[in-house]
Amino acid sequence: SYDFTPLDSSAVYVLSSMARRRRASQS
Amino acid sequence: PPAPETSPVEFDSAISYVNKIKNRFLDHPEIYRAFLEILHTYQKEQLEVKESRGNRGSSGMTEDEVFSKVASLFKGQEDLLAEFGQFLPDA
Repeated sequence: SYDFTPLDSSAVYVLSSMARRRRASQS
Repeated sequence: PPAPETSPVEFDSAISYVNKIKNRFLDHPEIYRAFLEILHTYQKEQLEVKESRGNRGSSGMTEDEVFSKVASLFKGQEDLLAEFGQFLPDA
């Protein structure tokens, strides 16, 4: 389990959004 | 929570990556903190651009700028930087 603060979660959200856009731009 | 379009794989990689950085900089929490701040600022600026639709002539922080900021933060940690590049659309 992970002990994430709201700021940690926000970083995870930003990174996964970037990865999603990357996938979208490659397909 | 992630956007519905974000696949669990992308979400899981993001979680592992954030954890990796957190653990790598356990002795330098200020570096980890700065990394979070860069992403937070990027996200905030993206939202502002969306709301103003570019009317203020600003496009916010670009992904290139995010990458160079993170690069100077992660000096000497090439593996972390290479992994970060994998999240960026234009890497």
